[in-house]
Amino acid sequence: MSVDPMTYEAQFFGFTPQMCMLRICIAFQDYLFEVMQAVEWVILKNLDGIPDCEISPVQIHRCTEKFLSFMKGCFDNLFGKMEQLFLQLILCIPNILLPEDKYKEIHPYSEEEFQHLQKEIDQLQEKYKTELYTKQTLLAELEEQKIVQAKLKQTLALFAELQNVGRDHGTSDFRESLVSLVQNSRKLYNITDDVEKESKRLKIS
Amino acid sequence: GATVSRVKLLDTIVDTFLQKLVAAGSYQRFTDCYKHFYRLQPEMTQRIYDKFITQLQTSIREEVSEIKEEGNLEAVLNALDKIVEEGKAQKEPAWRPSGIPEMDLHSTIAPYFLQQRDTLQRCVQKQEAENRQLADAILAGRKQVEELQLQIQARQEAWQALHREQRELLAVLREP
Amino acid sequence: FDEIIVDIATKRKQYPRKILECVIKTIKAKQE
Repeated sequence: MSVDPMTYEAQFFGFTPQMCMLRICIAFQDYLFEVMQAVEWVILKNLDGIPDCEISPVQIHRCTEKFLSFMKGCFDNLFGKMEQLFLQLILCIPNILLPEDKYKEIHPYSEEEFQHLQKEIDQLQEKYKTELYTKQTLLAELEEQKIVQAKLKQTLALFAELQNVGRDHGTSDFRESLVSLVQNSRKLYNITDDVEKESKRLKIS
Repeated sequence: GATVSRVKLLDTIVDTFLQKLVAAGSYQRFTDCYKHFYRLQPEMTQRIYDKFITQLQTSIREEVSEIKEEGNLEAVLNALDKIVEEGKAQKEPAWRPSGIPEMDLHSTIAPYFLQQRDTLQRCVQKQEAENRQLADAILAGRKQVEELQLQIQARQEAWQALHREQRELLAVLREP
Repeated sequence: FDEIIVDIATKRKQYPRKILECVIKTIKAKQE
């Protein structure tokens, strides 16, 4: 006969219903025996007080045993029924979930689902790490870009300064100034040339 | 119909047990067993029997009270009544431990893992969006660097052209 | 046998909560 360990009941009560019934049974039995002992003791006490009594203590003891075995039989039979009622109606957890197991109802999770969920979490963690590394890389490049742009702007500023130098000295545009310089120097050159020719001519004359 | 509380049921069952035990151990039965003594002292027998019954019932009732006291049984049974009442709607067989703790634990832990997964998903999405912005900023920055380089190249070429012209000029100027 | 049943039942009642506390701590630590 397979024993129902009633573990779910034990989870709720903190003891097994069978153990509880055993405890009650033993206690009740002890009382029955004790009370029977007391009955026998009182009767023997009474008989002591009767002179030339024919009834011997052994007889009384036999009577007690007879009554007790009868009572014990009834007791066992009745207690069996009581135990059944206790285990079926009182010390049993019917088709419900205990509060600490509420999750089972809301989230019944099979092994596969749980593995899948854990795998999903691991993948997301990896993905998140990757994104964080990407962020570091992007930030690093942004930093680099800032430096490069600053350098390039610095170079451009130099060019602009050069430009300005020309302007500060009255020439709007460097190229034109250079062209006009070339033309002026050519004119100067020609004038020098002419002057030299004239002075030679004068010397000769 | 009306659900009887477990405590009341317990008391009723114990009372019934006692009634039947007393009915079984009737005075008739008692005197049959102690017939010599009964013939000798019928009143005393009656008194002893009454005392026997009273004492037995008292002892058993006290024991039940003690057990109720010890295991705080009334409160526990009332709590169970309440849980059963709340779970009455349960139609399909209620979950029970499978005997494989890891499996049983999954349902308890799952809500927290689901929460963790959702949080991670949000973090990943947020970080992806942030990285997209950073990537856009980088592309714009690269474009700007390119433009700056082009500008510098243009300036450099202009200066180089100028330099060439300068050299030509000098060459011209230097002509004998 | 009875003690084993009570022991298992007690663990079934208490351990999920304890394990849950550890799991929650672990998840929080990971997030941090």
